[in-house]
Order: sequence, then C-alpha cells, then structure tokens
Amino acid sequence: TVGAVAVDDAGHVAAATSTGGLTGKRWGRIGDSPLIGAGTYADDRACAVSATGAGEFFIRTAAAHEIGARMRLLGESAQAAADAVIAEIGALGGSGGVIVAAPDGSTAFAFNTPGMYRARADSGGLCEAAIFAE
Amino acid sequence: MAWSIAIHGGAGSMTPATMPEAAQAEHLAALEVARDAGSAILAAGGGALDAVVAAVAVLEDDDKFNAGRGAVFTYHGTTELDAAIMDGATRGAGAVAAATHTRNPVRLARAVMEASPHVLLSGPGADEFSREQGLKQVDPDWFATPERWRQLQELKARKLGWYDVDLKYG
Repeated sequence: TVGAVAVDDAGHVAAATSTGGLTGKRWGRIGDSPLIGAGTYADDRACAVSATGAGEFFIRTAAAHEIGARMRLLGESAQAAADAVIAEIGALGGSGGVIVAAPDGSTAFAFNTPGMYRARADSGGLCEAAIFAE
Repeated sequence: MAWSIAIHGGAGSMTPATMPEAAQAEHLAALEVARDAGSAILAAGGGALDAVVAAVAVLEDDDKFNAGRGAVFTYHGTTELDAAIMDGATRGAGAVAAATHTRNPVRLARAVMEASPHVLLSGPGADEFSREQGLKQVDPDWFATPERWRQLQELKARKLGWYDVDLKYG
C-alpha cells in the first residue's frame, strides 16, 4: 500500500491511497484503502489521512475519519489524534500506520509496526525519508 | 501559507536486521523521488490534489511497493488494485476496488471523483469506466513481479494465516 497527504498554500488538504491489497487474498476481499473514511480521508476542517496495514482493523475503527474527528471536535493535534487511533487499533489486535497532513501545515506519522516506508517535506525546509521505527 | 506533504510506501515487519543496506538505500531513494514529485507541485503553487496524485503515481510505477507495478497477487495469481482520493476543500471523493487494467489506479480514482456521479466503482465496471475515460490501460502482466509471485508461492506452501501474511507481505 502507498499513500500521500498534502496541504497546499491555500490551506486545502488532499489524501490518496493505492494498493494491491493482501498477498493471497480470496473471495473478493477489499481492505481499507478504497473505503473513504477508513483508509483515506480529507476534510479542510480537520486533516488528510492515508493508512496502511491490516485493513480490516482500519475499516472497523473508521480510522481515517476518526483522526479527523478527534482533531475537529477535540482540538487534538495531528500527531496526538494519529497516535490515539493507532493505539486503539493496536488494542484491537491490528497493526499498521497512518500519515496525516493538517491545514496548519503540520504533518504526522504514526505506526505500530517495526517499520513504515515514509517521507515528508514542507515549505519551511523539512525534507526527510525513513523506514524503521526508531 | 505553508505547504507540506507526507507519503508512505506501506508499513510492515522490516527491521535494520532483516533489510540489507542496499535495499534500504533503494527504498529511501524511491521515497524521495515520490516526495519530491509532490513537493515540486506544491512549491510552484499547485494544489494538494495534484501533489498527492503525482506522489502516489510515482510509487505505483515503482515495483518495490505494493501498489500498481509490484502489487501483490491474489490467491488465484491475479492482481486486483484498489485506490482512493479525497479533496478536503469539497469533500469530493473517488475510489476503485479490484481494478485490473489501469496503469495508475490513483488516476482512475480521481476520474471517478471528477467525471462520475459516484464515489466507489469496482471490478469490471471500474475497468469499463477507465477505458471510457481514456486512462492508460496496461496488460496485467505490467503489474507482475517475480518477487511477489515468490511470496504467493511461499504463502501457499507454508499456509500462513492471513494476519501473518498481512504483517509480512502487506
């Protein structure tokens, strides 16, 4: 699974996710990626989210929408909301990660696996890429 | 206003001990190419929607990641691709599930959002819509890689549970 989230200089956010799904998937199994609100969500009132991992858990927690709701209704930061939802998914037995971009220009990574392929950049000069958790 | 972009290429069980240095360097370089494709659009005043499509399309074309070229195989040795996009300004959204012939599924998801009255199209219908929209079509062999085929055979031979599969190959 791959994904991107962004906020442009007009303050609009967008999210995109694309995946081959699960190795050996059967019976027409679909994960969270194409389900709006589960693996992909964007709302200028909150943030943009793209998820990767055990899709069934991201569907059941409506993970992408939940992160946005926590930011919009509780005033949480992107990082706090992402950490909370990944922790909730972990408590249910799921694994994976999310990337988040907020209209204020902040971005966040949160994941409970040993690694997540990830990168980010911004107009303030941040420019990084990483693989492992540490 | 500030702009920013974040991308991912999937989460999983990779660790410094299990991933050779050369593979780490290859993956980091690929992530930087995708990130910079999106950053260039934003830095030029472009929109977030164009930036995320540009970044994801780069990752879809790179066979190191599980999307587009390099996607995993289903149990029956086929590729079924899913993608979604959402515009925070309008809450417009487009998604496809089990598409099989569109080179960049993220562009098909965007076409669903911009050129159809629906949000989610699936299977043969999604493929039909893609052809009608004039999106680039490829033979499913374009998506196939030896490494993913090996992973499918390994899974079948070892009869891994789906959860282990997802952590190891997802």
